[in-house]
Amino acid sequence: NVAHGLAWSFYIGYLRLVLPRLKDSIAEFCATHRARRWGRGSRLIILIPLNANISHKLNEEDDRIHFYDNLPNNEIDRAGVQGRVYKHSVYRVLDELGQAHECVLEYATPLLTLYSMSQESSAGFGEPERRQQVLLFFRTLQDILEHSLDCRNRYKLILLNDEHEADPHFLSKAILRNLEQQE
Amino acid sequence: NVAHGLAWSFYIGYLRLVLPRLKDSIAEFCATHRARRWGRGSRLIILIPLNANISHKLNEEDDRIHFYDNLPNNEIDRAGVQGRVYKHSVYRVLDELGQAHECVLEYATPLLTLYSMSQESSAGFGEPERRQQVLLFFRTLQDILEHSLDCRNRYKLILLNDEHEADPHFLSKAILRNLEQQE
Ligand SMILES: Nc1nc(=O)c2ncn([C@@H]3O[C@@H]4COP(=O)(O)O[C@H]5[C@@H](O)[C@H](n6cnc7c(N)ncnc76)O[C@@H]5COP(=O)(O)O[C@@H]3[C@@H]4O)c2[nH]1
Repeated sequence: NVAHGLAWSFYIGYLRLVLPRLKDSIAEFCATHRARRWGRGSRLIILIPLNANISHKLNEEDDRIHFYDNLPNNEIDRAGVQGRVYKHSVYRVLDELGQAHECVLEYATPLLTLYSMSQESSAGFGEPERRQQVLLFFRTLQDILEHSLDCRNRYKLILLNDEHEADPHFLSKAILRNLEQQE
Repeated sequence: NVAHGLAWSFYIGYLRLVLPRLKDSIAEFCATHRARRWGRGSRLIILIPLNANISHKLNEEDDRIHFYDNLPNNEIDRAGVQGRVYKHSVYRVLDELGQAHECVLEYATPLLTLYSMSQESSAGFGEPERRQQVLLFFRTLQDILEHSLDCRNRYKLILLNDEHEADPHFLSKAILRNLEQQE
């Protein structure tokens, strides 16, 4: 089950490394930037769209989402790559009143692998199975993170149902709804 | 099968992005560094130890391997992370005569995931299966790369059998043996 391994890879190779450092990175960022309404609780917001259709620039998905700046780089020696760089992007998300909320936002990158694999016949699964794999990825990841002491309160997984994609502000609304929940 | 998905992920999310740019990165590096004996053919050498036991600093594995410098950073927008950094480390590997050979070297990062998963009871497989998974990873990756036009002649996979680990220069010798093969 591909999604099971990708969820573990996402945790072991990334979340377990970066989430414990997130609070300090955000503190350093706020010291050098004007952050008006930081999504309280300093979490990494991880977007998981059911259709695995991921864009590389969130600001192009919804005009109420603006790229602000990147958090400071984290350099970690990994598997022979000296000083491999881990960083996150900070976005400003506007609500219905036009007020900006800062948050650390990204898609779950392994979904790109699920999407591409479903397009390659030799990879072993097709589009019908892909949705199931995304759900399995989400549940496995949720389970792993709930049992992880290092990652507690440092993340928020948002499963995005693509039925509402007709609304041009579907994504910003989903993010803000989830930001409120954690306060 | 975890290894199958990890091999596809390694190709889709990494090798397919970085290998086509490798030649240019190396050319840029040579313009600013003294490279005496570059492993001809500008390939990324990917180490795959059967026991999945990966160190983060190659120079600590074998005293004939010295870290030289990093290739220039590649910045690519990925899944909401603006300017995600992809880079590789260049090492100098000394042969029996003390001559230095430059090469771009790293372990296959997904093996870290295989190793950690085999240590976590909730992940689904243990140490006995791990060796099988590493072999499956190697064969799947080999197969994918052989059919990839973008990656032709840009990589070299080295499967490392850990039986010779008693030799303190086992790793440098394996690398040099493989460097010669490609010339
Ligand atoms: N050597 C090396 N250098 C890299 O820059 C790199 N980037 C990815 N990979 C490996 O390729 C494969 C595909 O990557 P993907 O991004 O889809 O998944 C990644 C991604 O979802 C997340 N992740 C890792 N590093 C970052 C990062 N810097 N920013 C965001 N996400 C990251 O965690 C997963 C597992 O990472 P690794 O376990 O390091 O190995 C990956 C993986 O096996 C790399 N390998």
